[in-house]
Amino acid sequence: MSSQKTIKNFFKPS
Amino acid sequence: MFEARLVQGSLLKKVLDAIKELLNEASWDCADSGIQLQAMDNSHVSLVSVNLRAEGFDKYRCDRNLIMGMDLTSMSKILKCAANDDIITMKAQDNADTVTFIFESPSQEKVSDYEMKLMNLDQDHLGIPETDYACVIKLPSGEFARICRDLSNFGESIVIACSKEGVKFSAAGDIGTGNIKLAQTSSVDKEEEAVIIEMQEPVTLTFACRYLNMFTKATPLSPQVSLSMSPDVPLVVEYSIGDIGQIQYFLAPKIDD
Repeated sequence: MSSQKTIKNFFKPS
Repeated sequence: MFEARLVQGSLLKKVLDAIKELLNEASWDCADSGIQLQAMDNSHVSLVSVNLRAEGFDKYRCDRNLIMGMDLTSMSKILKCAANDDIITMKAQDNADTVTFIFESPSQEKVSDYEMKLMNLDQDHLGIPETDYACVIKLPSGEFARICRDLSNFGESIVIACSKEGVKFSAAGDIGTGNIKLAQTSSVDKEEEAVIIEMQEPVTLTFACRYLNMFTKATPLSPQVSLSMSPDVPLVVEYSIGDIGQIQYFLAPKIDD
């Protein structure tokens, strides 16, 4: 089963 | 004072069509160098980034950096009032709480203006690191839209597998499976019909159809689209906006638990 991560898991707030 | 005039006003109409399903509201950051928008969709799965360069406009003036928070549904309603061949100008005073859109017919015989209220939006701004992607696939944008639409009939996700043989898009679900393979084109008459694959290493990633389909709303902006992938990082789907800029969609991959 694959799950959807949010984009915030990859890009940090600048 | 901020003023941006675009003779090819239809580009701005197409940009709105490309983002309004994904985003309800967003801030346009206006600076001397141009206009930028960065926003996440409501579920924070994807990120949209629009860049319009100042040089791309027929007239551009931005005395002070300005953040214009807009309800994109309202902005889209206003841009629907512009004809495809209208010249579009956006204008705002410094520290204004409204923006004015001016539409001029090519003959200048009809001029309309619409004023819209701006919003104060508290949005997270994400830093996107410079990345050398393992695979960059360029393909006709209409072909990509067709693939996403066709494979959405089979499942909620599309697997994109890029190797030196080509790129394979696959989906599986209750009714069965679908696979679409594209090989790199050997020769084409028109550049925009080409499929070009630049690959450092093979990559296979899984993405939600729903988002890919929303990204393909940008298809009218450009005959070509590029897909950039690296293992375990977001996909970048990029369309150019005429000669004035580009729109990038970043989509987090689905990851095995």
